[in-house]
This record gives sequence, structure tokens and C-alpha cells, in this order.
Amino acid sequence: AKKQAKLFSFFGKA
Amino acid sequence: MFEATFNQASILKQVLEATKDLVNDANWDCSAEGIALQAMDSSHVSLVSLSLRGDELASYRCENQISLGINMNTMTKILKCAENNDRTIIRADDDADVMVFVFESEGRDKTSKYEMKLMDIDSEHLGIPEQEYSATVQMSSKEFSRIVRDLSTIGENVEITVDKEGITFGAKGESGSGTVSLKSNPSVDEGSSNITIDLTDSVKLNFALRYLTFFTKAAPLSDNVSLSLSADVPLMVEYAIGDVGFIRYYLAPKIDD
Repeated sequence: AKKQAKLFSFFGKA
Repeated sequence: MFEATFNQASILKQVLEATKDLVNDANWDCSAEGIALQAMDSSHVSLVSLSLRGDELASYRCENQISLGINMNTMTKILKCAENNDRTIIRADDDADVMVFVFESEGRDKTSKYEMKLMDIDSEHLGIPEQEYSATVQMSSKEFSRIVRDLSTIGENVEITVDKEGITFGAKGESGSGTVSLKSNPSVDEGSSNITIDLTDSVKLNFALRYLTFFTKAAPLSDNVSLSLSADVPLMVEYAIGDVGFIRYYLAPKIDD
């Protein structure tokens, strides 16, 4: 099964 | 003082159609260079980034940086009061609590003016790293919309594979499965799929079709769309807005549990 990743895992807070 | 003039209302109408299903409220960040918007959907899975260059608009001025908090649905409704060909001016004073819309008919014989209340929006701004992608695919925006729509009838997710043969979209569901493959074809024959693929490494990634469906609402802005992919990073989907700017969407992949 695959789970949905969140953007925070890839992009840091500016 | 911020004021931007668009020769036609249609660009703004199309931009709102392309964003309003993904974000309810967003800050329009206006500077001397132009208008920028960055917003995530409420589940923090996708992000839309809009850029409109001031010097490519009919006229543009913005002395001080200003962040205009806008309810996208309200703005969509106000823009529906404009005809597609109406010259459209949007304006806000520094520290204003309203944005003013002026719509002028083609014959200049009808002028409409609307005011929209602005909001205070706390938004999290994400730093998007410069990324070299393993694969960038340019294709018809209509074709991409069609594939997303067709595969949504089969399943909730799409597996996108890009290799030297071309790009393949595949979906599986309880009742069956489907794949659509487009061959990389540099010839420009009539009727060919007319896609170009810039590939350094083959990639295979999974994405939720629900978000891609939102992204395809931008198709009226551009005949072409570009999909940029690398292993284990968000997909970038870009539609150019003529010479004025772009709308980019980022979508986090589905990953192995």
C-alpha cells in the first residue's frame, strides 16, 4: 500500500 | 498604491478557475515586479504558485509591497460580472481593507465598479528548492486533461512512468485497470501526439488523481503543459500564461508505506 506524502517532507518553511 | 490593468478579464477569470478549487483563501503578494501567489491546499499535499509579471500587463504600478488577502470564491464571483473582453483594473491602496475592480466594456460605453473586502490570512510560505528534474515532458494541455479524466474513471491514483520510449499513465481500481502511453515523437506530423521528453533518468511515481484533476482546470490558460518528475520528490505541473507569467502546481507523491 502507498500513503500520501505531505509537502512539508520536501519543502522547508520559508 | 497597487494597480494592475489587464486588457481582458479572461486571464484573471481563468487564473481563478485554476486555483479556486485548491485554495479557499490566499495572499496575493504584490511588488514592483508583479503579482505572486503561493498557497497549499488544506491537506498540505499540493501547492499552487502563480506569477504575473507587471511589465507584461497593460499597465502596472506598485510602490510598496502589499499582501492582499483574498477569498478566491468571492473574487471568482466578482470576475463573473465582467465580460471576457472587458478591460479589467484591480486596485488597492496601501493599508486598504478592500480591493477595487473596474470593468470597462470593449466599446468603453459601460463601466462597472466592484469592491471586495480583503482578509487577514496567515499563510505558511514554503521554500521550494531549485530542482534538476530527471524527466520533463511537454505535451498538449488538452491531452493531459483527457488522460486525467479518463483514468479517474478507473481508479484514485495514477502511476506515471517516463523512460526513453515515452510516458505512460496507469490506473488500477476495483473494477479494472487502464493505461495510456504516449510515444516521444520529435516529428511534428499532423495528428501526432506531439510531445517532447527531456530525460536524464527513467522515473516511476504515483500520484492522487484528485489533485491532478484540480490542476487541469488551468488548461484554458495554455495549449501546452509541462510535467517535471524526479524520484521521490513532488511532481511539478506548469502552464505558461502567455508572456505574462505561469501557474505551477506541486504535488507530493504517494510513497510506499
